[in-house]
Amino acid sequence: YQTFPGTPRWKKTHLTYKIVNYTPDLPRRKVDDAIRKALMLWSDVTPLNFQRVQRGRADIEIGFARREHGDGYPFDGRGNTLAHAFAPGEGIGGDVHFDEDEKWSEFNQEVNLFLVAAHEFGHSLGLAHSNVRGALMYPIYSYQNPTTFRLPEDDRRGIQKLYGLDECV
Amino acid sequence: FPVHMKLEPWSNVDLEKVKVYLDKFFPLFPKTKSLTLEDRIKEMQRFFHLTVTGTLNTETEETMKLPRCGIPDIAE
Repeated sequence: YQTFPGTPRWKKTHLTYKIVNYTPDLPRRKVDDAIRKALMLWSDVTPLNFQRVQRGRADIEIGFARREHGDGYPFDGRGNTLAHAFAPGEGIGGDVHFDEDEKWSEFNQEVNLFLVAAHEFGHSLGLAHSNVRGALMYPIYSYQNPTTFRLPEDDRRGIQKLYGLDECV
Repeated sequence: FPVHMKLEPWSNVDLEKVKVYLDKFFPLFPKTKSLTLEDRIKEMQRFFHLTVTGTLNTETEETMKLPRCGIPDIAE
């Protein structure tokens, strides 16, 4: 695993998230579910907890956008770049953007939202890309069954290096 | 007369695509700005555990086309 330069991390364990908009590819409930489960992967192994908010500013703001969308990092249409996220910090820090030109899915069709969200939240929490094949933070997308997915060892060690172990583990 | 053969391993289009990919995911930093294109391809190949050749072989080209996260793979 790797962290970002300067090892940015949240200095609190209670983090808020907000789903700013939705993709038309999936029912809203499915998007909510994918996001919640993706965050749980990280909160299950650390002292972090996530609270969804509907209004105001959240630590992690999540949205779908295409091409240039105001952050200076335009998406590239269908394929290649699927999403991006910002390292922990004020303002745009921690935010996650999904490329709306992709076709998002809850299964193994096109791109699985849960898997990409889980990867991007790793960035939101301070993990950079890992060169370990099979790690969640490996930069290339590969499908795994979301219902049986467990946080790989490399990612678990990385996130626990930043935030410590979950007190309940 | 012998035909003058100048080897052009990549087309301009390929080269442009490779540069765009490397600039995005393996950007140059002040410390690494003297790296050649070959060195940068090697860096990418090492990261993805590909055969390190420094050239745009099929394996490397295919890896560059795979769906992925938009965050760079290396940081200063």
